[in-house]
Amino acid sequence: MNIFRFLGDMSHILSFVILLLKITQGKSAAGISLRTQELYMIVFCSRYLDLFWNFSSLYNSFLKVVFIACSSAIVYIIRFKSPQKDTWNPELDNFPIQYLIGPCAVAGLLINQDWTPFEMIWAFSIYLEAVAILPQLFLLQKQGEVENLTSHYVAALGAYRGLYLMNWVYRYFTEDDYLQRIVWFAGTVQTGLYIDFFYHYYQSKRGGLSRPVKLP
Amino acid sequence: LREMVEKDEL
Repeated sequence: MNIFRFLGDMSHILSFVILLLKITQGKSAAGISLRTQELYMIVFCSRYLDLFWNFSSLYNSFLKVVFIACSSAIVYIIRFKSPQKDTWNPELDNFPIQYLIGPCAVAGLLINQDWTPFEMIWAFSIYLEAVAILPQLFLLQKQGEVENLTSHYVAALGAYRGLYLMNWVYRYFTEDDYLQRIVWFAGTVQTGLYIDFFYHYYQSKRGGLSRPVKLP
Repeated sequence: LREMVEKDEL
């Protein structure tokens, strides 16, 4: 465990807290992509299947449960709970996620570490996580202007990815046997997706002003 | 270098 990894996980948790606060306190899921949240739920449920047979640390196992619980709670609230479910707009949030899930499933079957069922599922979850933010980014793009909490949410997720990238660089230089091609490739793609958002986030937040983020 | 099999990241 290094500081980048730890801060990455913390900012991942922060993103859940921001989103849960937004939809429970604000009573609205406007601007939040249920599609992205469903993808995250699939990602965590498939990747953390190994909760049943792997134990790396209490920290890891605890966070796995937290991630599954938070993403499921978010999906449940937006899909089934009033008044939040009435604020979700299926016409705006209509990214065809089958075109993300399908290719990721095929990639998981073909490109994985050692051809065991769990390695295939695990690789699938890594690929799917890389693109899971796309429906959210497309939704923001359509709306043009992004509410503050929503922009903080995406920024926290982006920070989590950036910190994980630094964690990999750090581990590569400090550990002898550390090589993870699949994770590095998918993680770099994933972090790249946030670059445009961060540019606009920085533009609207600099100077201490708390203006909403505007996207072209 | 060996490809890492143990999953110690989240």
